[in-house]
Amino acid sequence: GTRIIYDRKFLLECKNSP
Amino acid sequence: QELLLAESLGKHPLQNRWALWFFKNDKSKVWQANLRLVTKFSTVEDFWALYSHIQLASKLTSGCDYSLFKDGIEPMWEDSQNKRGGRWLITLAKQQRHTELDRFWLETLLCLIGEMFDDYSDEVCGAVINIRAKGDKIALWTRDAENQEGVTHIGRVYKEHLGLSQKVTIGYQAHADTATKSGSLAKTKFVV
Repeated sequence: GTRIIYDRKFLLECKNSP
Repeated sequence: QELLLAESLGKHPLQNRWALWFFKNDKSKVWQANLRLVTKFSTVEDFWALYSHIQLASKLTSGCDYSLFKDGIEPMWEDSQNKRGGRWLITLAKQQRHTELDRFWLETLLCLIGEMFDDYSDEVCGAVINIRAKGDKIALWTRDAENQEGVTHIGRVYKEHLGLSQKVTIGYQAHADTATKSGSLAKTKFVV
């Protein structure tokens, strides 16, 4: 199946999102 | 089902559920009694909630470890999913605790939960950070030390994410070799 991949930039943006 | 639940809560599901473990060296107890499961998480948001809540690795006392492993794999080489594997080992100089340790560990965690190793992400078991007076260590554990292609791909990607210079090399040791020899004497199987 497909793998759920996140890049570094996206993961760091999630940290700062409310 | 879990994926649908995460999305319904506006969270971003991870490919794997991960378990964070904490080890505190208490010589009055056996090794396993000092190893505690902190929590498990399976979304990006729950990872950050946990990360923000716990102490930075550089603030831990000597003798402590954090480990992050895929759910179902215990952070010890005896685990059936680890025992044929090995680790990419980053050995830090004492002064790097204050300059690079926390950044290296966070980059390691992001590589794991983001599944950043392409087709070889399934080879990854977890990662361990050891806080030690003589020098801290970070290791990325994979499941099959004989999978040269997978191990070296993971090593190259990992090194790039840590931002290490091409002049620096990192080594991979099989757990089977580490288990029979003391620390620095374990032979290095691969280098990137």
